[in-house]
Amino acid sequence: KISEAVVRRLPVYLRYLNNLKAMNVRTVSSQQLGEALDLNPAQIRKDLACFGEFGRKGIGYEVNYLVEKIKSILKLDKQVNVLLVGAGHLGHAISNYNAYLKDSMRIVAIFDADPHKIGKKIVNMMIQPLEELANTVKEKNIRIAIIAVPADAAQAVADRLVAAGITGILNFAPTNLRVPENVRVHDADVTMELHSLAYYL
Amino acid sequence: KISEAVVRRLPVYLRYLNNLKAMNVRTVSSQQLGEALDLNPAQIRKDLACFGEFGRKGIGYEVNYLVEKIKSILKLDKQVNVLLVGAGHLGHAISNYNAYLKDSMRIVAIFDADPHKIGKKIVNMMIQPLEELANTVKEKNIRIAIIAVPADAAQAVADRLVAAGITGILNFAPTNLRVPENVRVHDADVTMELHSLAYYL
Ligand SMILES: NC(=O)c1ccc[n+]([C@@H]2O[C@H](COP(=O)([O-])OP(=O)(O)OC[C@H]3O[C@@H](n4cnc5c(N)ncnc54)[C@H](O)[C@@H]3O)[C@@H](O)[C@H]2O)c1
Ligand SMILES: NC(=O)c1ccc[n+]([C@@H]2O[C@H](COP(=O)([O-])OP(=O)(O)OC[C@H]3O[C@@H](n4cnc5c(N)ncnc54)[C@H](O)[C@@H]3O)[C@@H](O)[C@H]2O)c1
Repeated sequence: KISEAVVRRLPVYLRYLNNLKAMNVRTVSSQQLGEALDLNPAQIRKDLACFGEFGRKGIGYEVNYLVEKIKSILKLDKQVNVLLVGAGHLGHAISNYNAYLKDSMRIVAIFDADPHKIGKKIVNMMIQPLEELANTVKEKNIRIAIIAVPADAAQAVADRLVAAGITGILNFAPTNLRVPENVRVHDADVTMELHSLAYYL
Repeated sequence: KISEAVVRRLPVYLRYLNNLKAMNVRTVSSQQLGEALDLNPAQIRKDLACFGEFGRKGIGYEVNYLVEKIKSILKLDKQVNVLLVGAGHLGHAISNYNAYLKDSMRIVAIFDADPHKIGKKIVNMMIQPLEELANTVKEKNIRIAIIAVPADAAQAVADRLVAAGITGILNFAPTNLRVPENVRVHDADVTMELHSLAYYL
C-alpha cells in the first residue's frame, strides 16, 4: 500500500538518518532532509505521512524514531540473510561494508568458482564452492543473493540461484538477467549516480 | 527544464538500453521498458516525451536513437574526466568496471595515501599521491571525483578535492560530507537496492 516510488526512497532516507544517528543528532526537519536528499520538503512530508509519521512544528522529526519506523516498514527490523556470489574486488568491498554497517540484511555466505579462493576467509566467512549453494540456502534460510561475477558468468549463476530457491537478486554484472516471474531482480550500478552528477555540472 | 526525478531515471534507462544495444536489439516498447525498470509504461512514455521522444505505434522506440538522445541530455556524448580517491577493493572494482564499460565518464586518474600502492598501476593508470591532486585536476580538466576511502578519511579527502577545484563528488564512504554550496555530492550505496528488494519478499 506504499507506492513503489516511496519504497525506493525509504533506504535513501534510512542511510542519511543512520548517519545522523551515528552523530547523535536527535531531530531533523523536512527542510534539512530535503536539502540532504535533493528532495522537495513537501515531498518529504508527503512520503513520511504515508506511514503516519507527522513532524512536530518547530521540532521536526525524531531521528531514532524515524529510523526504527523505516526499518520496520522495509522489514529490516529482523535480520534478513543474504548470500554473495563472486569474491573479487567488488565482492570483498561489499562484504566488508556489510559487516561494518551491521546491516540487518546480513551477508551470511559467500561463494566463488575460483579454487584458489574457495576455503579462504572474508569477514569470518569461508568462501564456498557453488556446489554447496542449495544446502546453504536451506540451512541458513536465505532468500536474497548478490551477484558480483563477470558478465559472461552471471546468467549461469542466476540459474543456479533460482534452482536453489533464491527469490530476490541484486545484480551487479552488466547484463540483463532472465529469471522466472516469481524472482525479483534489481540491477545495481554504482556509476549511475555518477551520470546524474554530470547533468548538474 | 527536465525535472530532477526524470534526470535521475535517465541513467537507469541508459543502462538497460545499452545492454539491449549490446545484444543487437533494435526496438523496445514502453511495456518492455516498464517491466524491466519497474516503472509504469505511462510514466515511461511521459518521461521520454519530456525530450521530444515519441514512440511509434506497433514499433515502440528505436534503441540506438534513444541511447544517443539520453547520452546527449546527460552530456555523456562528450567524455567527462573523473578522478578516483581510494585504490582499495571498491576502487579496484570501480576502475575496472569503468574501463570495461568505456563509459563516457572516464576515470583518468587514481589517488591513494598508502605508500605501497602509490606508483602501482590499475587499468593502465599509475596510482598517484594526494599531493598531485591540484595539478592533475588542472592538467586533465577534471571536475568530478569519486571517494572510495574509509569513513574517517572521507571528510579530509573531500576538503582537498574542493580545494583542488572539484565541483561534483560521488561519495561511497558511509558518512555525510560537508562541502560548500557550489559543490554537489551524491551519496552512493550499493546496498540500498538490497533494502528495497527485502520489501518485496
Ligand atoms: N554495477 C556496477 O556498478 C559495478 C561496479 C563494479 C563492478 N561491477 C561488475 O561486478 C562484477 C565483479 O567485478 P569485480 O571487479 O569484483 O571482478 P573480479 O574479477 O575481481 O571478481 C569476479 C569474481 O567472480 C568469480 N567468478 C567468476 N565466475 C564465477 C562463477 N561462474 N561462479 C562464481 N564465481 C565466479 C571470480 O573467481 C572472481 O573472484 C563484474 O561483472 C563487474 O563488471 C559492476
Ligand atoms: N556505499 C557503498 O555501497 C559501499 C560499498 C562498499 C564499500 N563502501 C565504502 O567504501 C570505502 C572503501 O571500501 P574498500 O572496501 O575499498 O576499503 P579498502 O580498505 O579496501 O580501501 C580503502 C583505500 O583507501 C585508501 N585511503 C585511506 N585513507 C586515505 C586517504 N586519506 N587518502 C587517500 N586514500 C586513502 C587506503 O589506502 C585504501 O587503498 C569504505 O568507506 C567503505 O565503507 C561503500
